[in-house]
Amino acid sequence: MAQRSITSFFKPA
Amino acid sequence: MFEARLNNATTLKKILDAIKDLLNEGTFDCSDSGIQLQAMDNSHVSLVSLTLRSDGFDKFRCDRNLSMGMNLGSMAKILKCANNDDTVTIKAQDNADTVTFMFESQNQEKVSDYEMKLMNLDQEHLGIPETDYSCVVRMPAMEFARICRDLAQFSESVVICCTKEGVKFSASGDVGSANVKLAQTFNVDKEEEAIVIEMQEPVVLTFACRYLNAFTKATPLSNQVQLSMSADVPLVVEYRIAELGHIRYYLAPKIED
Repeated sequence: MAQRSITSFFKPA
Repeated sequence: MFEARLNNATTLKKILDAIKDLLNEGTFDCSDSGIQLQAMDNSHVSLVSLTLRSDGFDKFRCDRNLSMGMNLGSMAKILKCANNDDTVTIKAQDNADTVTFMFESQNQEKVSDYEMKLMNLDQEHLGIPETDYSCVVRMPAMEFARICRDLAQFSESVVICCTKEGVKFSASGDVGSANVKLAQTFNVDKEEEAIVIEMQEPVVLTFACRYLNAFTKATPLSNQVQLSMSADVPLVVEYRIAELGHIRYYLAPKIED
């Protein structure tokens, strides 16, 4: 299982 | 000038304990609506969002918006110097480079103040999209902490499967395999012992135990925890902070290689 990063879901505002 | 007071240091001590192991530093964004902190952990796998409303403080003054970059380890050390029943006041001048924490004992005999240098953190703010989650589970916070701790012994990952029957936490590895199934409760006398599941559609998601166990450091803040899940989006683990706000942890899921 590969861990995704939170930045692949939430972009800089 | 910025000044925020709580008549009881307990909550602020618990908030620091809830974030200091996951984050080394964070920016407290202060405005007349309250204090916000948003920061990713070092590995950028999880995000912490803390909201403390100004009306939850016993005194709150914020003349101009202020961002205070704090070393959370240092701040936790300072808060360790406060007794639970001390009054705590956080003070900073506008565009100051230090912040002062003042602790007053209940009997007014002892007043302590600790000054800490602020840091210039250019942390970018992430936009968190409004999401209508497929599953929202409310359960006892202690129960969630216990499950995360127990299952971490079996694997680095926990699979959370939520259906209308209930929510199942699973982990398997060299030791063996573990499944913890929780059914929705219907007739509990104490609200905080209830397990409530709002399900639009079933979800199955995999998360790293080490982050879930870091999130459960917030357990002393609330009797209940709320898990919000949808396919292929971060899990939200939320602890309400009575009369003050909430702390939300976002965790990116693991996916098949």
